[in-house]
Amino acid sequence: PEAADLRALARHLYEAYLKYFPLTKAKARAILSGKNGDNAPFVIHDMKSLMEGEQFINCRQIPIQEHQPQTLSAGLGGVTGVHLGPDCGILGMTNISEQGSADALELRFFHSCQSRSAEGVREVTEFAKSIPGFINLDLNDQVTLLKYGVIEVLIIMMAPLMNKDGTLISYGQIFMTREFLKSLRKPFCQMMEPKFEFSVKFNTLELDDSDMALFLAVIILSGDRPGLLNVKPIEQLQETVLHSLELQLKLNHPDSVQLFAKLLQKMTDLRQIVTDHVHLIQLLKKTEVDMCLHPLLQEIMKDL
Amino acid sequence: KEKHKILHQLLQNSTSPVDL
Repeated sequence: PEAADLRALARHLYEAYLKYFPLTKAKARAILSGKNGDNAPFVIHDMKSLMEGEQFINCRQIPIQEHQPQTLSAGLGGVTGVHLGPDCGILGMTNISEQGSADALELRFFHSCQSRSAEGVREVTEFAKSIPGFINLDLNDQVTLLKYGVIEVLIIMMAPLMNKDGTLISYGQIFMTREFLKSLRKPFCQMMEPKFEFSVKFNTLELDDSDMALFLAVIILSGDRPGLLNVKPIEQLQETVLHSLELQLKLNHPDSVQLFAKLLQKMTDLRQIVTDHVHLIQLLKKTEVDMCLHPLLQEIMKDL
Repeated sequence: KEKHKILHQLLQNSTSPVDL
């Protein structure tokens, strides 16, 4: 009976995951491997393609007639960042006004990323509320768990969208190359590289969406976040989800040695990535005079 | 509570849209 309960919990969290997160790993991997029919993503690999694709960033549906002519063929081998033609990127620009508009374009792109992140926080919040017992916790503790867990969750959610050459954005409709992100001005260029390094390693664990759902719940239910008022019920909830995750991994990945232990180790790496990320955002606030941080993200990052 | 106003809103309003 206990195993049946743990399986029911896994199913429940998987359903919530599918309900609240618009781009699943299954769909993302199909896009990245070129197996989703004719719908290759629009590729952003330099300033010119960013300018062309800018209007579609964060659109859930790119208008087909506008999208298609500009789509750079991803090729049968899937989406990669190579062989995409001459580099017209920021490094090639010498004109001062061109440089100025590139700077503004980068800042606008950063603001789009912030909007999507804020929407992501909303999605994660809805997912958290679906974890059995979560909404019965002290409301202040719910806030604390989200404040400390949500960036970790968003980083994990990014991994399935990435390969070594780039990442899907805009609900899977745009592929942005890693090289292009690295070519942006400091500190923008430093923001994504640690996430790529983490994701490429994380993806070798080959979790599927049902495993991911449980892992995200485990992260959210961390009883060691600073300022929690009532730790015990959180730890009890996490314990149950951990059991469910352990059973799920045994059934779903019978040949993967020590997968459960390997996954738990990733939680330590994640904390360092979030610390570095918040540090970069604080740096940005000092260096970019025109930057305004989204109020929800400000709330989350303040005193983190 | 004031410090995390939007998070509180997100947690408490399950159906009403929150202005993000």
